[in-house]
Amino acid sequence: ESRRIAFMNQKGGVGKTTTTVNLAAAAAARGIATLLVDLDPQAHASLHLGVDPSERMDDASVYDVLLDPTDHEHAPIHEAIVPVGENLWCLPSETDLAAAEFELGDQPDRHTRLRAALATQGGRFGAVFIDCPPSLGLLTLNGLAAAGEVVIPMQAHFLALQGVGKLLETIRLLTAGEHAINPNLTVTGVVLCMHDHQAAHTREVVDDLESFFAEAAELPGLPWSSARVLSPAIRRNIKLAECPSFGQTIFQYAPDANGALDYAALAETVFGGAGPE
Amino acid sequence: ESRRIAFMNQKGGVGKTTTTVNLAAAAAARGIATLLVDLDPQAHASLHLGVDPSERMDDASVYDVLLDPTDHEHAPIHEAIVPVGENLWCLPSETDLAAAEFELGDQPDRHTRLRAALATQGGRFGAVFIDCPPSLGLLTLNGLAAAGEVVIPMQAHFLALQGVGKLLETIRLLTAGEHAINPNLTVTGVVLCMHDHQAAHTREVVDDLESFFAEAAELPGLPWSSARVLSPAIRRNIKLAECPSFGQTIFQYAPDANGALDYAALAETVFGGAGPE
Ligand SMILES: Nc1ncnc2c1ncn2[C@@H]1O[C@H](COP(=O)(O)OP(=O)(O)OP(=O)(O)O)[C@@H](O)[C@H]1O
Ligand SMILES: Nc1ncnc2c1ncn2[C@@H]1O[C@H](COP(=O)(O)OP(=O)(O)OP(=O)(O)O)[C@@H](O)[C@H]1O
Ligand SMILES: [Mg+2]
Ligand SMILES: [Mg+2]
Repeated sequence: ESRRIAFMNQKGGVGKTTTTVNLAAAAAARGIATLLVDLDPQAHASLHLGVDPSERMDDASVYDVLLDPTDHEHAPIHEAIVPVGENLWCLPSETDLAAAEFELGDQPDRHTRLRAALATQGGRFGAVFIDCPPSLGLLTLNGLAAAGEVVIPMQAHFLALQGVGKLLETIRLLTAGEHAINPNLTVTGVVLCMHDHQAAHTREVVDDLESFFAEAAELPGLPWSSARVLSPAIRRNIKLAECPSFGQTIFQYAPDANGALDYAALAETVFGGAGPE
Repeated sequence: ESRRIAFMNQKGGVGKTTTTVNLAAAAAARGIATLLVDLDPQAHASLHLGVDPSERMDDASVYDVLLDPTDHEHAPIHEAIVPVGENLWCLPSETDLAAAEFELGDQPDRHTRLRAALATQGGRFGAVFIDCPPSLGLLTLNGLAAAGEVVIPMQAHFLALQGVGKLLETIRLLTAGEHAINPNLTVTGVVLCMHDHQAAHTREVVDDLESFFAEAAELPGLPWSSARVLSPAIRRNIKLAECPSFGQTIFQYAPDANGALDYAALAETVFGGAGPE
C-alpha cells in the first residue's frame, strides 16, 4: 500500500517536474503521507516546493544521502528530508548532485543508493514520488531502482514515441535477467502533458500509444503489460508554468485553474483504486 | 566571417533543438554553407533534419568523430558529415553518444575533441551550429570549447533566470584563468522561445534579462559584455512542434507560419550584420 513512483523521461521539458510536484501535492491533499525525492541537479522540484538549495548550503540534500545512504546516528537522511506542507515532505536536490555520477562511478552498488536510503524510512510515507533528470544516467537509474512503478510524462508528438521506445528498453534492462536490479518494477502508464486536444496529430499519437499498450497487455510478463495512457491528459495551462517561480504548487497558486483540476483528477486515477497496489 | 555558435541551456525542452535546426535552415537559405552538429544522444536535431540514426547503424556519427577527431585517410569525419539540403549539412548523433562521457572520462583533451575535429574542415562552412543536450556535462563542454559564440534559448519564466545564472558561471569557468579552455568565447545572446507576450510575468522576466545585459555591458571583459536579448522572440507556434516528427524544418513544412517568419527574422538579426564577426 506504499507507492514508490519514478517519474522519468530522458527528453527534456516534457512535464516530469510539473507532474511529480503537483501529483505529490494532490496525494498529500488526499491524506497520504507523501515524500518527493528530487534527483535533478537543477533542483526544480525542490524550488517548486519552496526549498531553495542556495539557501541550504550547509544542509543535507539527496546528494549527501546518495553518498551515505545509511541511517546511523549522524547520517544525512535524518536531516535531508524536510516538511514542505501538510502530509508533504521533500528530499531536496542541490547543484553538487551533478558530480554524483562521477563520484559513484564504479561502486558496485551505485544504482541502488537511493533504494537503500529509502529503506531506512520504513512505512513512514504512503507515497514516494521521484523526479528524474532528462537523461538515462546514474541518477535516473537510482530513481528506477528505488521505485516500484514508473510513470512517463510526455507530450503527444510522434517524435516523443521514439523516445518512449528507448525508455522502455532501459526499464527492460533493469527488470530482466537473473541479475536484474529491480525485477518487480512495472510501468503504470503515461501522463500526457501540455496536451492540446485540437492539434493536428494529437489523436493519431494517442491512438498509437493506446494500441501499443493494448498489444502489450496481451504479452504477460513485460514491465508494461498493464501500462496505459493515464487520464485525464493535462491540458496546457499557463498557471502551471507560473507557479514554480513562486515556490507554489498549482493548488496553492490557482486552485480553480484547469491545471489544478487536471492534476486532482489524475490523482484520483492513480490513487483512487485504479493503480497497482 | 565563419560563425561557430553553440546553442546551450542545461534546462530541458526550452527550444535548443528547434532553434538550432531552424536557424541553421535560415542561414542556409541566405546562402551560407551551414553545418549543424548534433551533440545530443537523443539525436532530435538529426531526426529533425531527416537523418535517422536507427537507419545509419553502420555509418559514422559525431560519436565516432569525438573518439577519433583526426582527418587521416579513414577517419570518421570524412563520412560523418552528410548533406541534408541546399547549403546545409549535418554531423549527426546516435544513441551510443551517451557513452562518450565515460569513454572520454579522463583523457586530458576530452573537452576539445569536437574543436579538433572541426579544425580539420578549414573554411568549408560559413556557419557551424552546435545543438547541446540538457546538461552541463562533457558533451556540452565540447560544444562550448568548439564554439566562438554561445546562444541561450530559454523561456521567459522567473525560474529560467536562475538556470541562466548557473549557465553563465559555466561559461566563465571555460573562459577565465591562464589555462582557460576557450578564452575568446562570447555570449551573443538569449533567444526567447515559445514566447507568450500576453502572459502575466513575461514582461517582468524580459525586463530582468535586459537590465542584466545592460549592466554587463558596463563591465568590459565579461564573456557576456555584448550579449543581448535577440529579437524577435519566437512565438509559440504549433507548426514548430509538428515538423520535427516529419524530418522537416519549418521552412519546408509551413513556410508561411509564424514560426518560419520568426526564425527568418532571427536569422536576419544574427547574420544581418548585427552579430560579432
Ligand atoms: N500543462 C502545462 N501547461 C503549461 N506549462 C506547462 C505544463 N506542464 C509543464 N509546463 C511548463 O513546461 C516547462 C517544462 O516542464 P517541466 O519542467 O515540468 O518538464 P521536465 O520534464 O521536468 O523538464 P526537465 O527535463 O528539464 O526536468 C516548465 O516551464 C513548466 O512550467
Ligand atoms: N516556438 C515553439 N512553439 C511551439 N512548440 C515549440 C516551440 N519551440 C519548441 N517547441 C516544441 O517544444 C518541445 C521542446 O523543444 P526542443 O526539443 O527544441 O527543446 P530542447 O531545449 O532542444 O530540448 P532538450 O533539452 O530535450 O534537448 C519540442 O516538442 C518542440 O517541438
Ligand atoms: Mg524536471
Ligand atoms: Mg534538444
